[in-house]
Amino acid sequence: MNIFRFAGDMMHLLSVVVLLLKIHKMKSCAGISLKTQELYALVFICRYLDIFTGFISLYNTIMKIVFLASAFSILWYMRSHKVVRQTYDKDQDTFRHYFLILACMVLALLVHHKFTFREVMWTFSIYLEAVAILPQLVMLQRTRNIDNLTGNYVFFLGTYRGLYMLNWVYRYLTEVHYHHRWLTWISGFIQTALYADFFYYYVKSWRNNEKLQLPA
Amino acid sequence: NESDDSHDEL
Repeated sequence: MNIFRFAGDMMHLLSVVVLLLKIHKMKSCAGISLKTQELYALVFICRYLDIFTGFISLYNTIMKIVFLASAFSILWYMRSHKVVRQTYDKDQDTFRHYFLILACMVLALLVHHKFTFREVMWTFSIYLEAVAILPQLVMLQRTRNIDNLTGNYVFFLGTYRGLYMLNWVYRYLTEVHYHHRWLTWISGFIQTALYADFFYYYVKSWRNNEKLQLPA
Repeated sequence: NESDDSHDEL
């Protein structure tokens, strides 16, 4: 495992920790899109179908369990916790995320590397992950006061796939048996590019020492 | 192994 992949994973982990910290300590999920969180839970379920059958390393297995467990605990907090669920801003979270699921499933059935159940579900999870942030980005744009934890959560999440792209380039150059996975590369690129606007305003607010606010 | 190389990532 190279430094880019590891740094990417740590960014991903950090984003989840920051979000759970906000929810657990502040007892608030204000500004967080439940729809994005539902999509991530679905992404992890479909991608980690091999969690008990395909062992790669202890690191991989532990990380998979952590991502699955954290995704479901976030969903539980936002839907069922008696204090946290009242801070969920349902009226701002209006993205039709079922259309994303449907579109990604159709695309996965049409464009994949291999037509097997495992592979199509894996491909679906790659496509869905690329666009899962959209409901959250729409919600951020509607939120006048984005708190630091929410801003950092989205920033870490955006950085993670960007680092994965460096990891793919590195593996492509250094590993003889590493196959060119154009499907993942394109999805990863789109996933990172969706954050471009957010990154711009995040860095700007950080440099000017101002509160983060996205233009409507 | 053709299909496994990209599934070693998270």
